[in-house]
Amino acid sequence: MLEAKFTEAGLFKRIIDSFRDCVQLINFNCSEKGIAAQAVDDSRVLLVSLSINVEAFEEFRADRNIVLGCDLTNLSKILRCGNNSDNLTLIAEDSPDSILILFEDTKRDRVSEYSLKLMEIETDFLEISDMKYESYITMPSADFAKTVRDLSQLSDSINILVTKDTIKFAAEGDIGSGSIVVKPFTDLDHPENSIKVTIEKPVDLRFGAKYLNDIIKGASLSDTITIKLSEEAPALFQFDISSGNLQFYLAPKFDE
Amino acid sequence: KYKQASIASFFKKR
Repeated sequence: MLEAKFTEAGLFKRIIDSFRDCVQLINFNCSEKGIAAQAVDDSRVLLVSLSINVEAFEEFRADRNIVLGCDLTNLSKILRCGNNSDNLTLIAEDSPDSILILFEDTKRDRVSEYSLKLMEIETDFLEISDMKYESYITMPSADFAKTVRDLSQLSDSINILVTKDTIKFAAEGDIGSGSIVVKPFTDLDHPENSIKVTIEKPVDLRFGAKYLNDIIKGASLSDTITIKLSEEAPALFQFDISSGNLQFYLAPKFDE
Repeated sequence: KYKQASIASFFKKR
């Protein structure tokens, strides 16, 4: 049996909202470690990987591995029925056809209960553990989101160029071109505003703006984003939650 | 002239 209680329904809602526009169907794999999920978008360019560790829950119990195949459009319809401050509990049997979603407003003694039908979703699970990267960036997620939104207006591709002391985002299109250069700095009073760059090798990569616009929806999960880049691999864009993270792996565009 | 790579080509199926 699975019983997973979030102190605030708002957290689970924000997690689902962060990737429901790029992925429709997903298997949530529940185990004693927590809840994990992985899915690739329809165009096979962006991979979403979610881990919510046991510590992120107020209460968590999964007696055995349970797979919850969900249509995210339907799941988010139900999640919208609860208030962000409600407790949210997911309850499922060992081989469930449906999942019970319970919202509790503890102040008003109000409980609402929904059942969501589950689906059998066949997917390949991709092994992504042994990636090596050449550049690492940590920066405010809101800054990254604005950069992506601004440059997307110019082109359907955005370049990310990282050197020892500079990160340059650039786009070039029919109406003109634009670039945003940021440099590492440390804000001691507000560490979340800091920009950190670690490089083993400079990188110069090009990504589809459409996918970067999907990724920045994760900015509501975390004040900071960590970006890991390598010339020969998909880039990793990571948003940390209280215990766990949401990762987007994005395949680059190549010069033919 | 730029080609979008597919994500699956980088990762092995488990």
